[in-house]
Amino acid sequence: NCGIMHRIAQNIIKSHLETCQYTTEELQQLAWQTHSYEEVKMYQSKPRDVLWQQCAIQITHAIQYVVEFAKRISGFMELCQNDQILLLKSGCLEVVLVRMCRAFNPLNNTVLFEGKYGGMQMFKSLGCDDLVSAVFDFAKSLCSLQLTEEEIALFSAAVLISTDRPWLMEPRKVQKLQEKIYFALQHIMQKNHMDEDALAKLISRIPTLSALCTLHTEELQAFQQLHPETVNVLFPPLYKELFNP
Amino acid sequence: KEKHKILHRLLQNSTSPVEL
Repeated sequence: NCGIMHRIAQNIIKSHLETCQYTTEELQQLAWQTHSYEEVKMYQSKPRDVLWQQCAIQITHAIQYVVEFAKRISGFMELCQNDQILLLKSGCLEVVLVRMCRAFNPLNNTVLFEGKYGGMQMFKSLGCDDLVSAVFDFAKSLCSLQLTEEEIALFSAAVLISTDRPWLMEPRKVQKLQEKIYFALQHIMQKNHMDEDALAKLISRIPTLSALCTLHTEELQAFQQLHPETVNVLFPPLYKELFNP
Repeated sequence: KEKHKILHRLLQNSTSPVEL
């Protein structure tokens, strides 16, 4: 039903636009404002635990916006509380990574971090080059699909409302919502892209997203073993609640 | 619920775009 699909698409696009940390215009204005050589050097000379803490704070901030996005998706708050929490716990970082492609400049491989754009080398002192480079590769590959804001919105919702998460109490209800979102996404992609495989290409990025989140958990565990105090005392409580082993 | 009390609270809170 076209009417229902249109309503769902409009609701998700509106929810996305209302809950993005930066508007498209703001991002365009910032796109070529990069951290200077001295600023990058400053990030590189930070102790490992300090930069980890800064990143945990940024990620947590982004996640709060994703929670707000979820709440505004029609049907999400009608799911049982267990499933709302489960979908957010398992999907919020994936949505943050999808949203990150908005704040990624593929022309010079830089990402917006603390007000300006910077490259991978900015995160050197985190001590997890594999994770950082995988995240940058992902952002670059998602940017290459040249998604519109509407497609990013619907794809984010599709990533979040997923029946692949274990321990859902009402998987049928989640599935119904997921199907509607995919129909809307498919409809919009057919309208915008000449490439018939565009949707398939987009969906094929989902396993990479979940692999990135697994890698993040592993890196966090390794970091926590070396700096338990930093995690316990200085990391945002929400970040610990979501990712603590 | 107890394990995810912050997430639970965020879900319960009503927030406006302005507050974000």
